[in-house]
Amino acid sequence: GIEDVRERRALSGDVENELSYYRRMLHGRMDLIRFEQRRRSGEEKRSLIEALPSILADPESGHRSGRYEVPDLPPLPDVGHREIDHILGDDVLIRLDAIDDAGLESALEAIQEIEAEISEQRRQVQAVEDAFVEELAARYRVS
Amino acid sequence: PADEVSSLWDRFKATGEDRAREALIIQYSPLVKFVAGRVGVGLPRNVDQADLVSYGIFGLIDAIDKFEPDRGFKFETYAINRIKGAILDELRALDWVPRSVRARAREIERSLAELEHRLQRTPSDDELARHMGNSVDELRDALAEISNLGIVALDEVLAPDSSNSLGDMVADSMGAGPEAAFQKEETRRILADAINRLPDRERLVLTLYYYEGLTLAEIGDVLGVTESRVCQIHAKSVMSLRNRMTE
Ligand SMILES: Nc1nc2c(ncn2[C@@H]2O[C@@H]3COP(=O)(O)O[C@H]4[C@@H](O)[C@H](n5cnc6c(=O)[nH]c(N)nc65)O[C@@H]4COP(=O)(O)O[C@H]3[C@H]2O)c(=O)[nH]1
Ligand SMILES: Nc1nc2c(ncn2[C@@H]2O[C@@H]3COP(=O)(O)O[C@H]4[C@@H](O)[C@H](n5cnc6c(=O)[nH]c(N)nc65)O[C@@H]4COP(=O)(O)O[C@H]3[C@H]2O)c(=O)[nH]1
Repeated sequence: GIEDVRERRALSGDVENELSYYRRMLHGRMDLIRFEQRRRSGEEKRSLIEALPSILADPESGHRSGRYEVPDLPPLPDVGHREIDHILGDDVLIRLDAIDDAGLESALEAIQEIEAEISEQRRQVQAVEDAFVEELAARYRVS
Repeated sequence: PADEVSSLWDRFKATGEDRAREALIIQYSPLVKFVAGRVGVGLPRNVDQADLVSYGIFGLIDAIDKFEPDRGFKFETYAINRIKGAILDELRALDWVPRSVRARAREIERSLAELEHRLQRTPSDDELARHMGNSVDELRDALAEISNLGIVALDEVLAPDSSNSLGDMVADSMGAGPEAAFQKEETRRILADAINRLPDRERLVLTLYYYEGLTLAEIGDVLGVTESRVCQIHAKSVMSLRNRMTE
C-alpha cells in the first residue's frame, strides 16, 4: 500500500541525499583547486579565503526544484576507506602552498573523475525517487 | 592522509595559530556550499547566494573555534548545525523583507485571526478578502507577493523570534522533520492540532510539501492549480497556523 511506497521512496531518498552530499563536497573542492590554479597563473588577484563566498556560491540563475529540503548529513564513517573518503580526507587543501602545479592538476583530475560517476548515479537515483513520488502523488490526485 | 587533518586539528587546538585555522576553514568550506544550497529554498533575487555562503562561513569559523576533537563527535555534524543557524540568524537580522510586504502580512494575519475567532474555522479567501475590504484577486496578489519572498521569509515575517524554522516545526509535527527531538512535546501537539483544524486543501498542501516531500509543481499538479496558487495557499496556511500557535 501507500506505506510501502513511502518506505521505498525514503530509502531512495536516503541514497539521493548521500550522493548529493558527496557531490556538493566534491564541487567545493574542485572549485577551490581551480581558483588556486587561477591565482597562481595571475588570473585571480584575491586570496582564496577572501574569495570563498564567490567560489562556493551557486549561480544566481540556478532555478530551484521547489521541494522542501533540509541540510541532513548522511551517516558518515569514522574512518572511511572508499575512494571518496580518501579524496575528501586528503591534505591537498590544507597544504596548498606545498603542492606544485602538477600535483594540483592531478588532484583535480581525480576529483573530476569521481564527480562524474557520482553525478551520474545521482541522476539515476533521482529518477527512481521521482517515480515513487509520482506514485504517492497519484494516490492524492483528485481525478 | 586523514591523519594530516587530525594533526592539523591538534596543532590548531594547541596553538590557536591563524594559519592552522585558515587551513581548517578552507578544508571544511564545502560544508557551507552544501548547507547554503539546502537552506536557501526559494529565496528572492535580492538575497545573494554568495551572501548566504559568507554568513555560513561565520558559522563554520564559530564551529572550528568551539569544536573539541577528542570528544569523539564528528566535526561535520557539529558544524552543519552552526552553519545553518548562522545563515538563518543573519537572514533574520537583515531588513530585506520590504516594509510594505511586512505590513501587508501583518494586516492579513490580523484579519485572519479576527475571522477565525468569529467563525471558529479558517475563513475562505472570499470571506477574508471581504473582511479586509479587498477583492479576492487583490488578496491573492498579496499572498503571492508574500510567498514569493520564499519559505524563509515566511519565517522571518511570521516568527522572527523563533530559533526554529516554521517549516521544520510543521514537518516535525507531522513526524517527518529533520530531528524530531528539537521541539517541545507541547508545541508539537498544539501545532499538530492546529494543522488538523485547517480546511482540507490547506492541510493537503502542507502534508504534500512537508510530509510527502512533493515539489510545488507536483503539488499543483495534484490539486489542479498553478504552482503560484500553491504558494499562496501555503502562505495563508502558515499564517493561520501561526495565529493558532500564538493565541
Ligand atoms: N535546480 C537544480 N538543478 C540541478 C540539480 N542537479 C542538477 N541540476 C541541473 O542538471 C544539470 C546537469 O547536472 P549534472 O549532470 O550533475 O552535471 C553538473 C555537475 O556535474 C557539475 N556541477 C554542478 N554544480 C557544480 C559546482 O558548483 N561546481 C562544480 N565544480 N561542478 C558543478 O557541472 C554539471 C553541469 O551543471 P549545470 O550547468 O548547473 O547543469 C545542471 C543543472 O542545470 C539540482 O539539485 N537542482
Ligand atoms: N528526487 C530528486 N531530488 C532532487 C532533484 N533535484 C534536486 N534534488 C534534491 O533536492 C535538493 C534541493 O534541490 P534544489 O532545490 O534544486 O536546490 C539545489 C540547487 O539550487 C543547487 N544545485 C545543486 N546541484 C546543482 C547543479 O548542478 N546546478 C545548479 N545550477 N544548481 C545546483 O544546490 C541546491 C541543493 O542541492 P542538493 O544538496 O544536491 O540537494 C538537492 C537534491 O538532494 C530531482 O530531480 N529529483
